[in-house]
Amino acid sequence: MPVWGIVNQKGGVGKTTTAVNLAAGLARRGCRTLLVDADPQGNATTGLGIDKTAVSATLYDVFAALVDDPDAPDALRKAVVRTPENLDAVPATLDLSGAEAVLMNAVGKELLLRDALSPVRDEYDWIIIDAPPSLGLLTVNILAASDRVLVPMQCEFYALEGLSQLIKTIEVVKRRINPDLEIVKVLLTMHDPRNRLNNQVVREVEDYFGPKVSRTVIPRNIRLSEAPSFGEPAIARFPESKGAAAYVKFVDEVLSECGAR
Amino acid sequence: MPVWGIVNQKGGVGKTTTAVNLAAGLARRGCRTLLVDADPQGNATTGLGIDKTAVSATLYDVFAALVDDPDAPDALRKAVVRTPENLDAVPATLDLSGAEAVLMNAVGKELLLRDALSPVRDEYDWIIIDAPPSLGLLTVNILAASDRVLVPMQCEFYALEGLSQLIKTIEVVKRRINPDLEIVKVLLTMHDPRNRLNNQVVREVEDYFGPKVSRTVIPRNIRLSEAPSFGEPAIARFPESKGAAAYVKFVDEVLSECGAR
Ligand SMILES: Nc1ncnc2c1ncn2[C@@H]1O[C@H](COP(=O)(O)OP(=O)(O)OP(=O)(O)O)[C@@H](O)[C@H]1O
Ligand SMILES: Nc1ncnc2c1ncn2[C@@H]1O[C@H](COP(=O)(O)OP(=O)(O)OP(=O)(O)O)[C@@H](O)[C@H]1O
Ligand SMILES: [Mg+2]
Ligand SMILES: [Mg+2]
Repeated sequence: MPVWGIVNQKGGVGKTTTAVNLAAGLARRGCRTLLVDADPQGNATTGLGIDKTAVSATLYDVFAALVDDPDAPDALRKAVVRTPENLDAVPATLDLSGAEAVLMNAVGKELLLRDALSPVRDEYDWIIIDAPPSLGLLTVNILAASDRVLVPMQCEFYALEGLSQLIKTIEVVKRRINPDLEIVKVLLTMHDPRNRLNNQVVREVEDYFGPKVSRTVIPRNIRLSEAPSFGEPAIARFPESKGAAAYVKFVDEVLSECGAR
Repeated sequence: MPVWGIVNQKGGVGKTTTAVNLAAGLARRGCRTLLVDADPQGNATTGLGIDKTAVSATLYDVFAALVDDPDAPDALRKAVVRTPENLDAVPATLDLSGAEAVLMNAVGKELLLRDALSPVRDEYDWIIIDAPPSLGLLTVNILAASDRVLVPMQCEFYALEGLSQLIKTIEVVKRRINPDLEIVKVLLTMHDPRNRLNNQVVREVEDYFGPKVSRTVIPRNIRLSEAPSFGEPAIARFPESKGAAAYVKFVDEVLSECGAR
């Protein structure tokens, strides 16, 4: 039951698109999968077609319950929603932006998500967590709760700049809180082979991360950005598209190299 | 001397690209312009070609000085760097991610940036502030210090989702801290006319914001993403490109409608 955090503080690099299509892809391969939306924007929640106004509990409620009572047994289970993709999800809504205030005074404020997940870990083959574009308390909670980090990386110049900060944060969490934490994969996204700079950034990322860079590169593909407007992952809505095919290939790469089953 | 915050918590929508090209464009039109980089990623600093390892002070130092001594007269001036574009800039480096901790216990923690800027406001015709992709304390400082908010908006489905949260935050800052705060412009970015969804999002944004939506739409253009690797704004490095032309048109629209001079 590996727990993967999809983390990169650079904005708009494809974290949510990767989290939604990876989780849905794992579920389609028969893995019992949970997707946790830990971004107050709640894009992963929308991308899975969950109606935010109809959910009974969200990740914010899970945090609030655990701050009140560290033993609240079913805090996370109460927020789990079953989606059409044979996938479970913990939704996020705008109230999650109040999480930092709720967590700030809790003892062990960086470990609430780890504690929330521990009662349900054995029920899943995979747990995927979508992070917001920052390295604040929510993201530290994700890094503390995860076994592995998957870093989506746009093939753009500005995206290279934030890497050292991300690695530094992961190192500190690894040293102080979660000794097993490792970057397992770097996934290049929105790649346009005609773009000279994209190819240059790819070479730099491969020099930096070596074998951690996924063999699968996700191309820029309109269908990936259209799918969320239908509330479905692209691999379900546009299975013939290049973007969906690339994510399916990535899912198979992940299962063959790190498969839980 | 209008102060404009370039704000949108959705990641990767073109905040930095807009801040850099707008500020450089205003400077080329003869306006005395200051660009403040308030994002710990420091992309605007890099995009202007400023060597982060060589700066004597950053926005973090400005905050630290003012927390120590609210009357520190030259806190901001000490951090100002002159760039080749006839533009002044206050750089940001990774240490800015520690700003929330520094500000957290200061009295009036949301007003440090406003106070930092007040001694220099009269020396500039325009002050442009680049925000990080979040609605935390740094962004609230920016909203409290700004007269107007410019919202770059990617023509994508997920980008629509965050708008209500952004508007809510602006409303609260306006009511409690900064009564003059208004959204002055919504700038559509990375627009691809062949993309059906892009055009659909454009219509929805125009329905929502009406005349605030800029007549200038920034096209998706490779030169805009290549320019930062040369440390220059696209309007300087690739003046013939479609992306640069669109930003120059936007600068002229801003000057004709809201010109300081
Ligand atoms: N390979 C791709 N090709 C085309 N568009 C894409 C691709 N991947 C993602 N997108 C679109 O680009 C935008 C940014 O992607 P996404 O929202 O997944 O990034 P993110 O890292 O989660 O952003 P944030 O930092 O705001 O959380 C979205 O509108 C998404 O639909
Ligand atoms: N019109 C455009 N056409 C093509 N690429 C663009 C355009 N505008 C910006 N880019 C590129 O897209 C990426 C995201 O833009 P940018 O970094 O300016 O967004 P941002 O909102 O500042 O991101 P963040 O949320 O991380 O601060 C960058 O790599 C940038 O070079
Ligand atoms: Mg996201
Ligand atoms: Mg930026």
